[in-house]
Amino acid sequence: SLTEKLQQAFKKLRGKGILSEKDVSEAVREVRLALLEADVNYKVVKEFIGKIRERAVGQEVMKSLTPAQQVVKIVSEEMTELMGGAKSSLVVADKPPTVIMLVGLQGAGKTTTAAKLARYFRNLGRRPLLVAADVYRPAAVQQLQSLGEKLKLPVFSMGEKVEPVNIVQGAVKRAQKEGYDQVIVDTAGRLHINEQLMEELKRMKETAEAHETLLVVDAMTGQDAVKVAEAFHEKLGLTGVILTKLDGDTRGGAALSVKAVTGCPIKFIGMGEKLEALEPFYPERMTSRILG
Amino acid sequence: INRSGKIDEEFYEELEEILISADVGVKTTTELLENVREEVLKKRVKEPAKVLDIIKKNIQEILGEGTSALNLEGVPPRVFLVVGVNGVGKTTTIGKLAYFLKQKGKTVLLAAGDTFRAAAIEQLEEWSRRAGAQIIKHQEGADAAAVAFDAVRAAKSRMIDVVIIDTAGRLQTKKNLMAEVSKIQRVVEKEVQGAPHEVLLILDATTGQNAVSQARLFGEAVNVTGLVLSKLDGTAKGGIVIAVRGELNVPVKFIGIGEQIGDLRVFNSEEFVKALFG
Ligand SMILES: Nc1nc2c(ncn2[C@@H]2O[C@H](COP(=O)(O)OP(=O)(O)OP(=O)(O)O)[C@@H](O)[C@H]2O)c(=O)[nH]1
Ligand SMILES: Nc1nc2c(ncn2[C@@H]2O[C@H](COP(=O)(O)OP(=O)(O)OP(=O)(O)O)[C@@H](O)[C@H]2O)c(=O)[nH]1
Ligand SMILES: [Mg+2]
Ligand SMILES: [Mg+2]
Repeated sequence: SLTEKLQQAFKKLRGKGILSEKDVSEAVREVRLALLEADVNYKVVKEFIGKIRERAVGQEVMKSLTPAQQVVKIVSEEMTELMGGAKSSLVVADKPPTVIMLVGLQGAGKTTTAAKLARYFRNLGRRPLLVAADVYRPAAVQQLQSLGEKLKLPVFSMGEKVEPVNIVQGAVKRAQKEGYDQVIVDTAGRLHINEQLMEELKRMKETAEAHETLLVVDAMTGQDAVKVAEAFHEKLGLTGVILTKLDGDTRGGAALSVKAVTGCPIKFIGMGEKLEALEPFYPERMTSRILG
Repeated sequence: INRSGKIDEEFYEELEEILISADVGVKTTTELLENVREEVLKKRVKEPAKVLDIIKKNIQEILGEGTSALNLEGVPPRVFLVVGVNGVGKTTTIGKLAYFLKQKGKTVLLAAGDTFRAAAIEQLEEWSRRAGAQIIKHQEGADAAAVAFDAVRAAKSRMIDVVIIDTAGRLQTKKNLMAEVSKIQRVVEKEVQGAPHEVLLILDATTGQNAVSQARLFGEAVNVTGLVLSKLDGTAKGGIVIAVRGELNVPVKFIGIGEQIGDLRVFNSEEFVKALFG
């Protein structure tokens, strides 16, 4: 664990109640390694380590802690604060329906998460409408329809031959007419560098007047998480992030990277393939996971 | 890269940043740079450009061993098993691979071995149509090993050249799911001499260090014979294959560079390394 590695590092130094600059330099080397191994972005790590250095040098080591534990405490607090922030609940529109759009790279878990969100709202006594706006991936519409059937929740679809912008428009009209509380739009996976598809997404968001634009990110994403998050945020203006596949053993450093570069709160995490596997995001838990 | 024009600490730091940013990982990057430093001293290298050549050559050596050719020789049917974690591109890669093999004049049969995920069978069916391949499927919820068995049986009786078995995505830490792929491998082993002739582990190029855990645990469950690195058309460099190569000692056979049926390329280590530093 990081604490053990730091204890080792501190063994060679004579910490005397205050963290000296030398103590801290030794410690941040270990912290940096831990964060990079956890897939936190190189530049995000650099910036984060800078903050730790500032906070740690000259800090008094609490009576109940070893210098190593004191550093871990500083690092954990700093990271939890960075990833926490405003309470990450979903926006509720003044006038229904609340429109939520799920966006992200191919295979991140958008379609599955859309169904999970629908189930979440239904369990709160709301009436969500799922929207099959991925007309590109083979059987994407069927995938969402199949999930809707399992949940006994409606899925709005106009087939695969209609433009996604028109599908979204039709869905919102239907939702307004029939009094749905949420419109959950599943979109096709796409690369942040595909200008045409990013423009399509922007037009969908504008047409739908989305209240929430959530970036779905695979928790095992590596260094690329920063480029992806920045691009989606810049183009669309994200309101939140959902981190998926955290039921595996990935450290999930992408969480810190994405939060650091977009400032967007992580609102939920995916903890499995089952539709009940959607949980709220707890920054302290994510922090201890990343630090290993 | 390298503004100062000399081989100093700042230069090595720049190299480190490039490698780590490409998902090569800290441990592998450290080892690579240590070897490069040694060689630079030993050969008294003076220009930064030469150092870059050395590191590229070293990476290529790690990646280039072994053939990236598919095991297509021998008595048909050749049986290929495709595995990997959720969403990496297994089903799409199988569609592309089927098309690739059809272009080579092979007959192909696909096994709809993902009997779990919603519309997984329909998705593979669409790819079989596009590629001109046959398909064997049961219903959602059926036993995946039974589908694999059925497909191999059908391939034998229909004199098919290649059977490609699609499997459900699964995180490598799920013991029961890893036991299931081991079972699929055993089932086809019994049915065809030497099967599966290829076990392709698909890795998503955007994946970070978790790829090493994926390689290790899939490698324990099945005899992985090759890697496919998908989604290289994005901005991720896929540097994880270097460490994975070290873990499994199997070559990267293909890369996925898009979502269309033709977006599959035979792996070229020289081009890959060039793009890593590109
Ligand atoms: N283990 C696990 N698997 C997940 C989770 N979320 C999604 N998946 C799986 O990840 C795979 C991809 O999920 P999809 O919902 O199809 O992903 P997508 O983003 O819609 O994919 P595209 O539409 O192709 O971009 C499927 O096998 C899902 O079952 C999760 O939290 N945990
Ligand atoms: N850009 C790009 N997208 C790809 C590539 N390969 C696959 N995809 C996309 O990635 C997404 C997931 O592909 P699938 O083939 O469903 O992945 P899978 O591994 O079979 O997923 P599960 O069966 O759910 O585990 C789809 O949107 C594909 O179009 C690639 O090389 N480049
Ligand atoms: Mg989808
Ligand atoms: Mg699949």
